[in-house]
Amino acid sequence: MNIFRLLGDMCHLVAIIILFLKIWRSKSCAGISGKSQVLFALVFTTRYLDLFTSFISVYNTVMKVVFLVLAYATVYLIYLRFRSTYNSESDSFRVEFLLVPVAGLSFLENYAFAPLEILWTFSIYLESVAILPQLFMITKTGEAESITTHYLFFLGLYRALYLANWVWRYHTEGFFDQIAVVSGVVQTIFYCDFFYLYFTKVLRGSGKMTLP
Amino acid sequence: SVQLPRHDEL
Repeated sequence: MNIFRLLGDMCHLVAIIILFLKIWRSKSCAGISGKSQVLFALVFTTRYLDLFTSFISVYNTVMKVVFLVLAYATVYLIYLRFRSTYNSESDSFRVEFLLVPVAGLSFLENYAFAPLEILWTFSIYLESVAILPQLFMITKTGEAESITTHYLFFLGLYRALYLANWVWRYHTEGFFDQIAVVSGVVQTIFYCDFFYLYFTKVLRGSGKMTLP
Repeated sequence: SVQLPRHDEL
């Protein structure tokens, strides 16, 4: 464990908690892409199957359970509890255009043709594109509540910190996970446009983020 | 056999 990865995990946790509390307290999921949240729940489900087969550390196990519970709880809030506030017409991204290529690639490019390994690879590839329905929804509606932009900021920052973690691990322990690194770079690139708007609009105190 | 990288990250 290193500071970059720990900070990254904390940013990830903060992002997930920000979103959950925003929906729970406002009793509304307006402007939130339910599709992205379902994809994230799928990412955690396919990645954390090793919860039952390999023990890494208490921290690792606890965080996996927390991420799984919060991810499914968020999906529950969107599609069941506050479904009347869900903008399904704005959440129109065709997720099959993500799932099919990601599933195909995870069979082609992986470390081993074994079920758990292919599912892990699927989760890595899927995570890099899982936010696209949410970003697409914001471009479609032309705006995002500031709390949603803070959620996206921490979510984007988490994987950027993981990039630093992989540089650190490469230089200190020769660790290099090519699949995770390439996907992490792609994932972080998708946030660049958002980061630009976030720093120029939201942090200027304009509250809402309205797209040009 | 190919040593699988232990996925020790979240």
